[in-house]
Amino acid sequence: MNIFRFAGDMTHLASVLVLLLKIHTIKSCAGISLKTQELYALVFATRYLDLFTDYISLYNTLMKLIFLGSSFSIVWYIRYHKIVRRSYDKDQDTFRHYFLVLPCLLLALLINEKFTFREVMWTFSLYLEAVAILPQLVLLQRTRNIDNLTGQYVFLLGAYRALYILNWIYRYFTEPHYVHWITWISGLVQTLLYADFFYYYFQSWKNNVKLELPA
Amino acid sequence: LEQPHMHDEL
Repeated sequence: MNIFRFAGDMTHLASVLVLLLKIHTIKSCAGISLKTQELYALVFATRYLDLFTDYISLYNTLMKLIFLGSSFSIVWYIRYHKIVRRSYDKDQDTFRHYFLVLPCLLLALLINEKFTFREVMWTFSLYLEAVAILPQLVLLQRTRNIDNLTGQYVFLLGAYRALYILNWIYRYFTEPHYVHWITWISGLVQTLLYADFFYYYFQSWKNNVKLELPA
Repeated sequence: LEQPHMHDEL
């Protein structure tokens, strides 16, 4: 495992921890899109079907369990926790799941490396992960007041994706036959979705003002 | 020869 891959995983882990910190300690999920969180839970549930059939490493298994466990518990908190759910911006978080889920499922059925159940599910999870952040970005734009933890959460998620691209470039040059077009293109699309957010994030950081996305 | 499809990334 190279440094970019490891740093990417750690950034991903940090983003989840920041979100859990906000929900668990401050008992607030203001500005967090439940739609995005539900899509991530679906992403991990469909991607990690190999958890009990293929063993890669202890690190791999542990991380998979962490991402599965954290994504489902975040959804649980926002939906059912009696204090946390009060801060959920339900009226603003109106993105429709199936606008993203159905096209991704169709695309995975059409474009995949192998037409087996697990491989199609894996591919579906890649496509869905690429667009799962959209409800969250829409919500950020509607929320005039983006708190620090929410901004950091989205920033860390974007950084994780950018580091994965560096990881693929590194692996391409160091490993024989390392070519994964589906993973790369969906990963690139996913990272590009953060470009706008990154721009405003760095602007607010440079000028030391509160993060706000233009309508 | 077909490459084994290793899902070693997260």
